[in-house]
Amino acid sequence: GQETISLPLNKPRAPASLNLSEYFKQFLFPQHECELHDFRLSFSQLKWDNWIVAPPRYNPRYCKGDCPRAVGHRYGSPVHTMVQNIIHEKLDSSVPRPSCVPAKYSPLSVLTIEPDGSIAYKEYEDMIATKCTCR
Amino acid sequence: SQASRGEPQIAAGAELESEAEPWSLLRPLDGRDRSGFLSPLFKVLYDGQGGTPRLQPDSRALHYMKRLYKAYATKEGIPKSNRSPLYNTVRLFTSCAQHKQAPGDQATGSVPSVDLLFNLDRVTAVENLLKSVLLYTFSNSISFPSAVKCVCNLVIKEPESSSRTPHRALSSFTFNLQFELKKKYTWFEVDVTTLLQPLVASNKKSIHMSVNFTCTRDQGQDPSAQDRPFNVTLQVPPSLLLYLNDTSAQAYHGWCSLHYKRRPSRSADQNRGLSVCPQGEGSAEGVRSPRHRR
Repeated sequence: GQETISLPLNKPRAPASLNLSEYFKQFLFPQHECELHDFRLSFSQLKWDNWIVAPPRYNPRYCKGDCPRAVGHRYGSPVHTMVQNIIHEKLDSSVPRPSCVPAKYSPLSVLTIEPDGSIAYKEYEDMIATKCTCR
Repeated sequence: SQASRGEPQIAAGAELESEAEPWSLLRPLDGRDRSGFLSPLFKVLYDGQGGTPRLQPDSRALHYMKRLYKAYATKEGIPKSNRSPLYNTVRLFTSCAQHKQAPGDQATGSVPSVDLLFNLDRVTAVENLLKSVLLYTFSNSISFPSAVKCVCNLVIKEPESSSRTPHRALSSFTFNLQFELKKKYTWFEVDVTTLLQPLVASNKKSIHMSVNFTCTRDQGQDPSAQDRPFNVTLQVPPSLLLYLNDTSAQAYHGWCSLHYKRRPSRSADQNRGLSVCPQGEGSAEGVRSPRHRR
């Protein structure tokens, strides 16, 4: 990199292949990185509000974004994720890149009216995404 | 080939889009419910689709359960950590048959005996009963004398085998209740866990019982209570509240995994043979002894 720094500024920039800092930036800071997104819905939108009494609103959240080629501790991804990247790039492009998916969930309490008119309070596992990962 | 694989998916997709109702996404594409294909959660959701007629619950019962929900879950619907960790399901049943047998007597405070029939079809085999309560709710808050002493007589009957044979009392229990009711009470609970445990555990689909109260003022505590008439509206038939632990994989067992992470040794409950944790990851995690931080 010393050479690039010492280039006189008034000269045209080096072609991209030689601009290492730009090249490495795509590893460190993906433009649309994998992250958690809110998605608030109400059961009336699904026409389920005649039997789901609570919660009034439900935010299941979802994961979306790019996974960097060199995933590391930042996403808590297993080593296999890196191997899958290598298979996609070097061996078989039909093998997809790792995806941005939920890694952790939290439960949801639901109050429902049963078909026989009884009322049930239940707690369901894994109903709200709380963390994303690349794998 | 790529093209051949693509077609059926598009066709299925087209079929899905043509059915505007989102809940149809939960139905298997070929419409048949292969056993085990729909997990209990999706079956509940699928059963809940708008088309099937639904009996409306008692408004007082719904009001009670909404308060319970607020006590147990945050605004976002996440279970609170300060609720009792043992159960993850609470079901409230209203009686589907109420016959009054003997008239009550206001002067002595005896309440007409009420015949109750609870239909427990919705309790599934994986829901273990932990506690059952008879819940009396009052449509408007009533003012009791500060201290009331009641004797409750509860008779559990055999389900009706034929309309001609009289109900045979399976067992009859009498227990004393003594409680003090503050002003503006709108409900109180009578714990009947030990009475109903064997019935629910044996997967009985309906429970038939008759309940009556005889309440008297507790002279010693509140001498001034004599001059006020003792008006009781207990003849409102109680609901049945069951606190259950759902051991299925879909149910939340938060305390279970926490419990195991912190103390891998078996808990007293498990020594008693209560299976409160699903045989799943949670318990497997408990096998590894945590490494202590040096």
